Amino acid sequence: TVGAVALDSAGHLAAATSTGGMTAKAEGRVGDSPVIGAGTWAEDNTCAISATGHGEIFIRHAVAHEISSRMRWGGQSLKKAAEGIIAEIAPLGGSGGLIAVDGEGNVSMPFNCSGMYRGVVRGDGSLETAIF
Amino acid sequence: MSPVLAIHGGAGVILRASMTADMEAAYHEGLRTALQAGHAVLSKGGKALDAVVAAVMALEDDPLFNAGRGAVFNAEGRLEMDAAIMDGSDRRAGAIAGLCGPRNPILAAKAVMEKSDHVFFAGPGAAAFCRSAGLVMEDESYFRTERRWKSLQDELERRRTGQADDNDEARKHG
Repeated sequence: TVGAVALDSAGHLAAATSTGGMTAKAEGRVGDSPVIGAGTWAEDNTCAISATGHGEIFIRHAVAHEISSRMRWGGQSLKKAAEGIIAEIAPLGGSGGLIAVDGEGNVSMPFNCSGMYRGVVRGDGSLETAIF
Repeated sequence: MSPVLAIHGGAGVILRASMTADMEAAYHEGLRTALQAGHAVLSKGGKALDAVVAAVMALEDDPLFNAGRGAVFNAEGRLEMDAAIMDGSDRRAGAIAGLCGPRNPILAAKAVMEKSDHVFFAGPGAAAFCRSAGLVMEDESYFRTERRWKSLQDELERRRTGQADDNDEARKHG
């Protein structure tokens, strides 16, 4: 699964996610994460999320939307909300991770498994890439 | 407001332990290319929506990553693609699933968002919508890579022979 989240200079957020799915998945299964609310979400003033992981768990927990909810109703930071839900779903079989950006430009990229590829670019053009 | 863009790129069953230095360099280069594509939009005052599309398209075009051109095979040996997009400024959203054809699946999701009254198309209806929206469509051979085909055969062989799953979490998601 690949994806991107962004904050633009006007303060707007967006998220995009694309996948081929899991190798040898059941035909017709939509279980990986490009489902609105589960693996993809964007809402100005809170956050934009793109996730990759064991999709059924992400769907059941509406992971991407849950982060936004915790920020709006719980007053949590992006970091606390994003890291919290990824930690909570891990023991339930929810291996994976996500990338997130909030309306102030904070970035969080938590994961609970291996095989994660990440990158971030800031306004000044500075790039970071990492593989775990 | 200083813009920022983040990306993730899945590589399917390529495990960290088996990655050579050359492969690692190629993955970093692929990630950088995607970041630069998104940054090119944002640095000109462009929209976050267009930036995430540009970044994801770069990843879809790279056969190292398992979306679009590097799409994985289902258990029946056929390629299926899913994609979703959302604009935080107005909660518009679009998604497609369970089809093979659009060269860039994220453009299909964006077309659903912008050119239909709906949010989610799946299967043959999604493919028909893509064609009607004028998206570039490709045969399955465009998306097939030998590495992905071998990954499928390895997994099917593991299932046929009853070998235990190694439980590597990197295998668990696309």
